[in-house]
Amino acid sequence: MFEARLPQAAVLKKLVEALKELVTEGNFDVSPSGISLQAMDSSHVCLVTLQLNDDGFEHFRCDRNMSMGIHFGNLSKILKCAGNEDTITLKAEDNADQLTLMFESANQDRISDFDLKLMSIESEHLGIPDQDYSAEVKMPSAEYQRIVRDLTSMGDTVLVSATKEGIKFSTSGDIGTANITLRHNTTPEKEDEQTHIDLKEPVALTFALRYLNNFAKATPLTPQVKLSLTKDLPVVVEYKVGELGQVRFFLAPKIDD
Amino acid sequence: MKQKSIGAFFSGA
Repeated sequence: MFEARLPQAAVLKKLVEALKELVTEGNFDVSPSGISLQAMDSSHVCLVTLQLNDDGFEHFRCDRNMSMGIHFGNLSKILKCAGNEDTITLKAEDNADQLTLMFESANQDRISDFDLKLMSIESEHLGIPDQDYSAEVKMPSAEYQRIVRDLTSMGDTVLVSATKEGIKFSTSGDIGTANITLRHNTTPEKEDEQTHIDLKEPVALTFALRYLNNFAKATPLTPQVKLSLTKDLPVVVEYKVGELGQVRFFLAPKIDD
Repeated sequence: MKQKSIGAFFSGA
């Protein structure tokens, strides 16, 4: 059987809210080492990967590897019934056709359980190599959210260029152009408010703003986001989920015809 | 500008 317990439902609620518009459905692959997910958006230009490690859970048991096909809109409906501070337990028998979600209030005076019907989803598993990136930028996630939101009012695509001057986001559209540059900045006392630019070589790539905006739905998960860039490769936008794991969004760059 | 499928960048396992 599979059983995983998290002390705060809020984490799972935020994760599913971050994913559900981009990917309508996907397989939660559970194994003794945790829960993982790979799913593409409907246009197949971006990929979402999620890794939640077994030791990040309060309790984790998985006797047998399983793929649980989840409709994220439906999972979201159920998670809306959980209080943020509720303890949440996910349970499934081996080869089950449903996932049970149990919510317990902090003082354990309210216990509810919901069964989510599982789906059979055919999905191709992609091998994502570990690699060195030309530029890795860590910045406040709220800053990233603001930049991509602000630029969306001006254009459809953004040129992201990392140089020793900083990371610059540029767009243009019918009403004009916009450039926003963030510099390496370790002045703020709080590490969460700092911007770190780790540059091996300058790099510039163009992306669809619509997707970068969508990734920002993960902002409530964590105060920092990491962007990894290499020429001609997908950008990786990564949000860590405390000690539990991380969600990563990969977006293919736009290239000249 | 054009955009490749994300699958084109990663190998199928």
